[in-house]
Amino acid sequence: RIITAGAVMTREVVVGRPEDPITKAARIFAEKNFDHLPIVDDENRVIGIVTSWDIAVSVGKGKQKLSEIMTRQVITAREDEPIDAVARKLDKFGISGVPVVDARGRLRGIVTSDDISKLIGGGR
Amino acid sequence: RIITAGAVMTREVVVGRPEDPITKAARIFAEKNFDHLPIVDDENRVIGIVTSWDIAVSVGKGKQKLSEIMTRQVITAREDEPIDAVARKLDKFGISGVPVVDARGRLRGIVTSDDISKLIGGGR
Ligand SMILES: C[S@@+](CC[C@H](N)C(=O)[O-])C[C@H]1O[C@@H](n2cnc3c(N)ncnc32)[C@H](O)[C@@H]1O
Ligand SMILES: C[S@@+](CC[C@H](N)C(=O)[O-])C[C@H]1O[C@@H](n2cnc3c(N)ncnc32)[C@H](O)[C@@H]1O
Repeated sequence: RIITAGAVMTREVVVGRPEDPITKAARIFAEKNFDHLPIVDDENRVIGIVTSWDIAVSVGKGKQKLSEIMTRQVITAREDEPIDAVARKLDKFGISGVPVVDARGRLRGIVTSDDISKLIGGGR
Repeated sequence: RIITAGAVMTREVVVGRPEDPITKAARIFAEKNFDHLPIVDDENRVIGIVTSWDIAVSVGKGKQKLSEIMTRQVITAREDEPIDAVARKLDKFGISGVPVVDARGRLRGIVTSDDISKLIGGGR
């Protein structure tokens, strides 16, 4: 009866790798119209995150790879986390999205403030 | 009793001008930790919007000024608009924020999905 991250999250998450060029992330954001790219390792564990903000603030600084701009201390959520707790987490850290991970840190989905805002809109 | 855009919006909005260099918007986003820059004319009317996404997808394309990357058909809200209607608008257009304007299109504030998401979090 409590809405959890697992019920709200997008399960098909596009991910990046640290060695990917920044231009690859830019192309993904352009094609998919979203702003969040979790970075994973060979075991699909979340090891970083890149958002449109990271790319925007890197302009003119000569950065090449996602490893140079990604945030490594990633704030995440669990599937059974109540969505209001997720919303407070976003507000507390000033971020717009959290990868949802399992007990071993492997990516299960993603929840953004856009997804949470939709709950207030109540759908079309 | 109905929460309106006017009650949720941020009133102190940082704005840009079309002739501003993209690097100026990038610097603002870096300093302020946000993603939305309404573009206004001499009368403070909203004539465009630039987000981190616009800057991110412009990398490597040789763009110089905000006029080259801004969205000119701006979706806006009014102060007396119920916040659930604003949330549906964001969802419908796949955007994360709306400038709030008066009857003459002049900027009064801004509401983003982060602000709406905070309502679900209920504050700390
Ligand atoms: C302070 S936020 C503000 C801008 C924007 N709303 C965003 O989330 O990108 C920008 C920084 O937060 C980082 N960030 C975003 N989501 C994160 C998350 N779930 N965990 C850790 N850092 C995150 C980004 O990598 C970026 O460096
Ligand atoms: C389709 S959205 C998806 C990414 C992101 N969440 C955002 O809002 O930027 C990206 C595009 O929407 C545009 N946009 C954002 N807010 C807008 C608004 N209130 N009215 C019109 N276009 C807007 C941006 O200028 C950008 O070109």
